[in-house]
Amino acid sequence: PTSEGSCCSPARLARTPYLVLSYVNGPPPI
Amino acid sequence: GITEAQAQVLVNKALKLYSQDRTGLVDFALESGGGSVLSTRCSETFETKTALISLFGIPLWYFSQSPRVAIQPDMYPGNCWAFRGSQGYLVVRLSMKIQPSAFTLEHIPKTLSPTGNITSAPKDFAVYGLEDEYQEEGQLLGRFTYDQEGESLQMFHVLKRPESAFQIVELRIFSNWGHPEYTCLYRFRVHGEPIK
Amino acid sequence: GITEAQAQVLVNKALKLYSQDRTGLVDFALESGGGSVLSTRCSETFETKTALISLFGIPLWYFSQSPRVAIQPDMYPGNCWAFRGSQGYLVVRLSMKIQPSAFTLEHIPKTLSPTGNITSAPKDFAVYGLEDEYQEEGQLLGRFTYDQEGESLQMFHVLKRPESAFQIVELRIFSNWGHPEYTCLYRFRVHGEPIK
Repeated sequence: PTSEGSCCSPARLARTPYLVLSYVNGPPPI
Repeated sequence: GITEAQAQVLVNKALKLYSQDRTGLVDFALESGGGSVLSTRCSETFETKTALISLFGIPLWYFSQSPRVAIQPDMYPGNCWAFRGSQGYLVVRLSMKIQPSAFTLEHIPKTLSPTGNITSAPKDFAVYGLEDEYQEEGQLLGRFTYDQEGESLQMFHVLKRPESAFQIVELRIFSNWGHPEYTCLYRFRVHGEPIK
Repeated sequence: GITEAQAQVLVNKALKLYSQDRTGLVDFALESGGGSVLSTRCSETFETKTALISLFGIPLWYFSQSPRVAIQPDMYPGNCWAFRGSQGYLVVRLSMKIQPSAFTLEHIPKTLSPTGNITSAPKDFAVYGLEDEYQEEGQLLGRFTYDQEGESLQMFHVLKRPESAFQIVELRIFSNWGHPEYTCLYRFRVHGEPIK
């Protein structure tokens, strides 16, 4: 864990074993 | 004026009703209770290809809500079945054969809508009782209008008690409150009396 | 004293607010409404390897909650994203570009915690508005503290209305209430005004 301030570069969830949901084309129907 | 004890009784009663699926009535369309969606006739799910599911950075599929969500109780924004346009059909097989007495239609409240409006909500609709799922024109149980200025949950009573009992009902939506592309159906419930 | 009718109005009003996601405010982070988790930066999910999923007696995998649960409404004990240590990051893309006005942080109440305490709850945290997901230091929208003695749901208002609007926010948690191994994030919400 880093101290307050900047962290390392963003690690996208692509490296984790989870299904990732991203909205790529506007919002879903509501 | 009322006493504290009376107020407490009032509060408990309100909470009890709220906890009973907010209506205290059996929903014979509820999927977990035995209801199922048979068909959407000629309406088509509005595919936005917007919710992409990926794993390890590999795109797998686009997710969209199925018509089944209309008979599931999750009411959070987005958990609706969206069909293209403003005319849609939903044929539901109830958990048992009943004499329908009322229907409930729900939509998210305007306060929770990111757009600030509920133009995707159904407006004029009708419910029919079907003898079988292939019947094209069933018995009209009532024509109603969901009021966008009304409560989030609205109940509509059948005017004339039907002579027949039905296990299949068809929800036909004729119009919405202005959304040009799709109509969102959050939850549809069917109440009534089981036949002896 | 108040009349029964006045008491009923009061109760109905309270239940109505409760039914509107408890706040009556749009949550632009909500996943079903269009929000998504972009990144957790350098924080890592605390893998307990404790929830084993099996089929026909054959162990398949260990299950743990993904960061996505922080923008999902299920608040039952255990349905939180646990990250190792007490410093965590969550970068969320909102359903639309807004001027953030408030944030809500929720944790399970102590009464429902099997341990009797909520040491895994976040304590000091900050929220930043980012221009894009790769920005390392965004605009500070506020520093807050979740109070373990307070309500389960706590809302924190932005002190100074930001000039800019943001579609990406970063939640940075600096400390927790004492748990030595992990911090549990149940639900994080973002409220505000969409830009015209």
